[in-house]
Amino acid sequence: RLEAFHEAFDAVNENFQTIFATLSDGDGYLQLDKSEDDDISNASLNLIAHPKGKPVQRLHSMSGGEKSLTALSFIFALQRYRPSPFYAFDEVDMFLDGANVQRLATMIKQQAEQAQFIVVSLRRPMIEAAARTIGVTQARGAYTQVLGIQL
Amino acid sequence: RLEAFHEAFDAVNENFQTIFATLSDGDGYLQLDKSEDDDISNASLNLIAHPKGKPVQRLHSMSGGEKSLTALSFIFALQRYRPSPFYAFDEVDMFLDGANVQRLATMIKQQAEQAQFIVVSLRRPMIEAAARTIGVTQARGAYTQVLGIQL
Amino acid sequence: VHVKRLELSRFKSFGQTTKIPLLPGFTVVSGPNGSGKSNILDALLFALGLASSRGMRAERLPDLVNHNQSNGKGSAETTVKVTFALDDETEWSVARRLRVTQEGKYASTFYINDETCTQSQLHEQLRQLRIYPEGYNVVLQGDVTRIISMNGRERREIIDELA
Amino acid sequence: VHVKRLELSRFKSFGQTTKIPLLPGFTVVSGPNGSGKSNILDALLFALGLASSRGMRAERLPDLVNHNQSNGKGSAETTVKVTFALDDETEWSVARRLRVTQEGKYASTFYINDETCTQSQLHEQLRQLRIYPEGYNVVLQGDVTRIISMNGRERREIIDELA
Ligand SMILES: Nc1ncnc2c1ncn2[C@@H]1O[C@H](COP(=O)(O)OP(=O)(O)OP(=O)(O)O)[C@@H](O)[C@H]1O
Ligand SMILES: Nc1ncnc2c1ncn2[C@@H]1O[C@H](COP(=O)(O)OP(=O)(O)OP(=O)(O)O)[C@@H](O)[C@H]1O
Ligand SMILES: [Mg+2]
Ligand SMILES: [Mg+2]
Repeated sequence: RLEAFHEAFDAVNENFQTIFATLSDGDGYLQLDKSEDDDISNASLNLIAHPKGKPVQRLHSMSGGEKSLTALSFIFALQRYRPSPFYAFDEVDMFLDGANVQRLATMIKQQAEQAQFIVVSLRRPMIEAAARTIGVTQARGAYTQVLGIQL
Repeated sequence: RLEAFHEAFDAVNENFQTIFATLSDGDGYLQLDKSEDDDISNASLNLIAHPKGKPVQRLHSMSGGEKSLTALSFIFALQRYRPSPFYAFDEVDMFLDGANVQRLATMIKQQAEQAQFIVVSLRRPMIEAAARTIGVTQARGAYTQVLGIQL
Repeated sequence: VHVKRLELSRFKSFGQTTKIPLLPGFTVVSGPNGSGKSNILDALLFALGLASSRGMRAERLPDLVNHNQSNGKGSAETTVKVTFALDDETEWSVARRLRVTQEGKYASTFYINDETCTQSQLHEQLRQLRIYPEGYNVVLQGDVTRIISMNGRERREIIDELA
Repeated sequence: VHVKRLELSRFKSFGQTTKIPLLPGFTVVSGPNGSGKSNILDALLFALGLASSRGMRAERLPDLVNHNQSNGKGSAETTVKVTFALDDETEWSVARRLRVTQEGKYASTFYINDETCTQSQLHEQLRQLRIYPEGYNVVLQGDVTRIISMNGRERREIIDELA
């Protein structure tokens, strides 16, 4: 059982390093903080990163966008360990500047060759990278309408 | 002292109603939830709103953008009760769609006739409403540079 | 395998049956604040039994039924159906119906290909398709912030659950 | 009254003295993620003594000194000066210097118009200008989310503090 955990941790860690490097043009890794006796039931998992050639930082002191890229890389690393046939993301690009949204959109576009991605977003680089857009509106006092699918 | 609280509460409530109506084209008010014996040390302050003609909702079930507008209206209501000569906002428009950013930017522009507003933002309608923009960059391995102020 | 179609009836901000066709690959959903985008993801979670009512921003399941219910019977109900296209080009569907009586009692029923089933049976079949309740294939508004503000132990538990 | 100028020396991501002139009215600060925009607001909070180190995303005050410090003495220091333009067109400035010794001990000193003062004296004068530590005139990244996820009592306490 301890072995199952370490196998999962190593796989997710490897994914995290690759994905973080792609998204942030920096380095990052997962740090397992456990006591001497190898007791993982009390262990802590920290996200260690140095985005874009800056010195290593704890999550707490990073900028809003850097925190978001780090957390997103972790989520994607988990997904790559246990892949699914479809993914649904709700405004995960909220904290990112235009260039980072573009980087994220490019990664999703490439991953979308093997799985279905349904991504809620208000950001233009994300909308432009997608194969199509589903428009959602709600007129005053009416129901939600799902409108034209543009390609 | 109870009187001081109620005076503050009524003033902030009145501000909240005006501001929320302007920002969200809907109605909202502050609800003070206290026990029978008027004991405010245990009272609860709830933000009750119905954005854009929808039925009244608790904060919890609103959309991300609606929650943000409601919380922002509360913050502005507090500010209007205790005005300051300057205000500094850090990406308060993150959850808002383009139309709501525009509405917020217009309100700030109007308030800026009486106080100084320094607003960190990545959103175009906010940048376009401002009198000027201060650009901030950090080259790889270098210090933060504060660049041109455009009018 | 991909989601081919979503059909929502009186779910949250949706009225009578709304069909949303979906294609494989990369689709963006966009629109104004409060229009119903996140509700579409809640519908997916609802039908597949992947979240608690709180995970769908409802205090209790009955809150998920559209507030404009007035079908004369005095009871209210909502149904969401998710149709998958399988690798062999056949369709496979999951549906969930929630009925709320006038007294406020409620009952939820799951269906696979229009035959009733339990939530565990449904999860069993979803695992075959590599869809896991403890998984992160659905990332909701606020999940990124939650991961950031978690403490180290909570984050490690995520790995425990996946292992 | 408005903030006329910010001068930052070795504060967080800033190097040797960086001057930021400011005008009255509506100014936007923009730029890429991680460039230093929020750090500018942290500098304002630092100089005016309006936040704890945690409120400036630092575990301890010494974390606020730029990491590239190497001034030979083995000690490190950061200074931030805020200059206000008063209604009568005169200038009024507040500064704060933080010195960190090689052993990690640190001391912070406040200045009004280049004369030392205590934090309470500074807050006394800031109140005259209607700048309050418990006020909300500075809204940081994450404050909106915090207000949303607060419980009702915490929100009511905000009014208590202002009354
Ligand atoms: N049971 C219900 N009946 C009617 N309307 C409901 C019900 N539950 C939720 N809603 C409405 O759905 C709206 C929220 O929709 P949703 O969260 O999907 O918006 P969104 O498009 O994601 O917006 P944002 O961009 O702000 O996140 C709310 O305004 C709420 O009034
Ligand atoms: N003491 C320090 N020395 C050097 N750099 C520091 C120090 N403290 C913080 N930083 C750097 O400052 C950067 C964060 O800057 P800041 O939070 O102002 O970014 P931002 O422009 O607000 O970005 P975002 O748009 O993502 O919110 C971090 O990358 C961090 O590395
Ligand atoms: Mg939403
Ligand atoms: Mg920031």
